[in-house]
Amino acid sequence: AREMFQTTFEQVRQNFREIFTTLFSGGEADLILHKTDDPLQSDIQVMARPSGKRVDSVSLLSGGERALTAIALLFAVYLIKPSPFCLLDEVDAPLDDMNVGRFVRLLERFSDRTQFIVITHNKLTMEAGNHLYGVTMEESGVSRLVSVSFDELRGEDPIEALEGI
Amino acid sequence: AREMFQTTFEQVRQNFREIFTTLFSGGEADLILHKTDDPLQSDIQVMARPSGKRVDSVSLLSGGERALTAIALLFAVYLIKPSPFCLLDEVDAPLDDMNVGRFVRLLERFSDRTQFIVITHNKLTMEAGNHLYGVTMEESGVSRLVSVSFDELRGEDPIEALEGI
Amino acid sequence: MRLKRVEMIGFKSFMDRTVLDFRDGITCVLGPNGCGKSNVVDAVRWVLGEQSAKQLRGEKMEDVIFKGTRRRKPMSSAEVSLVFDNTAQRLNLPYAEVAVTRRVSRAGTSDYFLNKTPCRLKDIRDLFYDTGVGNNAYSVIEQEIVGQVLDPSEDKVRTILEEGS
Amino acid sequence: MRLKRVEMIGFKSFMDRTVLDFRDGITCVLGPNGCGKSNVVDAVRWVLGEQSAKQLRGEKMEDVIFKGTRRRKPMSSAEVSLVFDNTAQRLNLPYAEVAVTRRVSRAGTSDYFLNKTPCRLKDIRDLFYDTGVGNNAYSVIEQEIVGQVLDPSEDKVRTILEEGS
Ligand SMILES: Nc1ncnc2c1ncn2[C@@H]1O[C@H](COP(=O)(O)OP(=O)(O)OP(=O)(O)O)[C@@H](O)[C@H]1O
Ligand SMILES: Nc1ncnc2c1ncn2[C@@H]1O[C@H](COP(=O)(O)OP(=O)(O)OP(=O)(O)O)[C@@H](O)[C@H]1O
Ligand SMILES: [Mg+2]
Ligand SMILES: [Mg+2]
Repeated sequence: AREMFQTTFEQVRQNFREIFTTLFSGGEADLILHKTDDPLQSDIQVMARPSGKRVDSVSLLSGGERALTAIALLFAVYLIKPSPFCLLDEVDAPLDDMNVGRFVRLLERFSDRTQFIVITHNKLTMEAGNHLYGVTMEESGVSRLVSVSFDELRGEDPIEALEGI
Repeated sequence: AREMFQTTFEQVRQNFREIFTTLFSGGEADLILHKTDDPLQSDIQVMARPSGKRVDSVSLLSGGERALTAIALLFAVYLIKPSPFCLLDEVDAPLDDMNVGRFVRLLERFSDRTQFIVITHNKLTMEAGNHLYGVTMEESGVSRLVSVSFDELRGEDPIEALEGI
Repeated sequence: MRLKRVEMIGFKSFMDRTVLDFRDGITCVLGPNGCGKSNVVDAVRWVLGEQSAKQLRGEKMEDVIFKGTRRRKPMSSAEVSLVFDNTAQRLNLPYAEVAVTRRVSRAGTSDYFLNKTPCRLKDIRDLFYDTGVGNNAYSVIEQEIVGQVLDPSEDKVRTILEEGS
Repeated sequence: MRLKRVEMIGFKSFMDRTVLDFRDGITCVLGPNGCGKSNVVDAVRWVLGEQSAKQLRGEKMEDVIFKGTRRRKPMSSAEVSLVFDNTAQRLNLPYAEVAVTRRVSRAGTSDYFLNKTPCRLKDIRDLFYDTGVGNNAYSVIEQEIVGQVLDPSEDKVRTILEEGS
């Protein structure tokens, strides 16, 4: 079990470093195993440094930087054994427009092997989707699922378009 | 101290019920003091029911509904002794467009007695501001504050406009 | 092994039978606050064997059954199915389509089915072993995970890595 | 008693002296992820007497001093001032303008000043007693507060009400 963990750790660390640099257009990150005699008991430290900034604790990063770092880490693990589908619930909420774009491009990169379902309030994310579903509560407390076309999305506020369905 | 608390509680409860109904365009909410012999030791329960839905625990509300409920509660306390200024950091992130509008109208209602500083990535919130500031990091790791005009905001992506400053 | 669709009936706010077809690529789900988007995420977690009602925002498992509204009666059971394309025979079952179903009734325990045949949760987990399908850290990604993943005291990274090795 | 401006120098990413003029009504602050918007919020919390480095996302108070970048040396101290309009004599000081200042240097403790005269934090709290100014629950509202306010186990509502009575 110890070697399996060590091997997985090394792979995740490499994936994390690469995905982070892609999402942050630079900078560097690392996963550090603080070895005690037993790697199964050691501390795992996440190090993340956006480009131009100094190395520091991840707690000092901004809300958006932390979100992007966590996304990089989760996808670093995902790459070990990609899941056939992945649901993301409003993970883009803290991201500025530029980072939403980078987040979406990351999903596109993996979308050949994984079906992504992205719940979002963000117009840029919606524009990047291949398909759109809307959830409505025309009758209070009762949810219904509807297909939404991209014309409906661009024509007016998509949420209002949904209300009218 | 016991009566002071009881009086404050009653006032906050009234304010909460009224602000909630405004923010949710209906529905009802309550603050319930589960009395033990000592009101200073009793449990305070938050009840919130958006219109058309059944009464339930606040944990079953959606992300946006919880955010709006918490905002209603904080402003219910605010009304007891309004602060001259109030900083809000991305509290609109989980809100859909309609609720952003309601949130903004709540701020406008109190903006005669309080100066609001709203940090946001949301275009609708920005449109509702009376003044705009941008924060940039033209030089990595060094923040600068700039004034942003509404023309700059509408002309192109405001964040890109900031980058260009 | 593509995911073809999710079917829900009586699950949280999805009173009527609802079918969400999974398309290739990136699918965006949009709608106003409280309309039921995160309930879809809960449904997928639940059918994959989520044991903790708290993880599904409820107090007891029964909370996932449609509770009724001011105009509709509660339902007596909830059922969710995940339907996979198995034409590549990735799953060790002699069917071109494999449906995983979970059903719960009030004051009852959960029942599991594979293509309508009753089975144990263990059978489902064995079937999907090594496919990446399951309640791992990257099949369902929500906003809260950011804080947990980067909080050194939570030790979440270790848990995620151990799952993956 | 309006807030006229915030002045920061050497505070977190605000290396140079920065003045944020508080205007009436609603001011929106925008900018890319990581550019320093929440650092402004930290500055206001800090100058009002925040004692917990953790609340300011750091490990020790020294973390609020500009740490330098790859191209800039760290600074030796941080200083923030909050300047109030006191023409209505709401504050018990014979000045038309009242400035609250906090300064900290590396390996030093915090010093407080009222209009450049050294004072204790207690003097500042006494001065602002009953004005609504202070680190109460509604002067600074961040996203995390939502989860805390609605979590029955946190008992945060009681704390907020006790502050307010
Ligand atoms: N068992 C149930 N029966 C009926 N309705 C339920 C049940 N459980 C939850 N709900 C309702 O589902 C709604 C929450 O839905 P959900 O969390 O999916 O919203 P959402 O679309 O994700 O919204 P947001 O954009 O705010 O995150 C709540 O209003 C709640 O009343
Ligand atoms: N003492 C310090 N010296 C220099 N830079 C610092 C210091 N403390 C924090 N920072 C930097 O400030 C940045 C975070 O700023 P802040 O949290 O204000 O961003 P933000 O504008 O709120 O972003 P977001 O939109 O993602 O929330 C971090 O990148 C961090 O490196
Ligand atoms: Mg949701
Ligand atoms: Mg921030």
